[in-house]
Amino acid sequence: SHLLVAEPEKIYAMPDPSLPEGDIKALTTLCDLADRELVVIIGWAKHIPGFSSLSLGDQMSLLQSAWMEILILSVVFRSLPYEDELVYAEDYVMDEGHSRLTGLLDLYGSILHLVRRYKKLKVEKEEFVTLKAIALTNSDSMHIEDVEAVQKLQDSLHEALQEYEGGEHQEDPQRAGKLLMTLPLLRQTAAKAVQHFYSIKVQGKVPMHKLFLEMLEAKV
Amino acid sequence: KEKHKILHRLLQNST
Repeated sequence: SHLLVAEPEKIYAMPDPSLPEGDIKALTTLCDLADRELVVIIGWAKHIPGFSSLSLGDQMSLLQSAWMEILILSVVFRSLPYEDELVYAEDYVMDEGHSRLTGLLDLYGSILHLVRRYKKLKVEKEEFVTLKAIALTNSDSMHIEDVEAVQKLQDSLHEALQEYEGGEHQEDPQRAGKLLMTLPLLRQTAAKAVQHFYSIKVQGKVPMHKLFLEMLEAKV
Repeated sequence: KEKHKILHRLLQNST
């Protein structure tokens, strides 16, 4: 219930009407959206019970490792009611054609693969918010100072998931495991996304805000 | 950590 309350408000891409239509505009819109969502994610993390008790260094390490997984998981959950479309924001939905034009076809395919996994599972909001928090604490950062404290936080989130499934999905004792087994595909997809946006950064044609750049650099 | 100053600042803000 804490995680449901902590869930951020809807986000809007609001593409700049002064920019000419094209791939640069689409990528600029997505990078701006990601930058604003990062601010929201940092605020969200603080509402995960126990997160703020970690050292500042460990809070930073977890977010630096997991931010793209959290961003993608949010896109995936927003896209569940749609057919072959990715809901990057309430006002920014991309289909296959649009993704191809912006050079994001590979990423579109990978994220859609995840969407299909969660659709098949009929993932619920309670499960999604818990999975997001688990992804943050399971980020396998190599820079954690207090491994035990992070493990304790992860255990409490894992316990919340198991408790929820024990109550709501007694018909499928494997359900918590099935949900956790989607995390490798999420990790793989996030790695691809980071690589892609890093190469866009190197090309230097798309303006990027400072926080997005900072987080992108922390991943490479 | 100096390189990650925005993240650091946002985590310290008590919002």
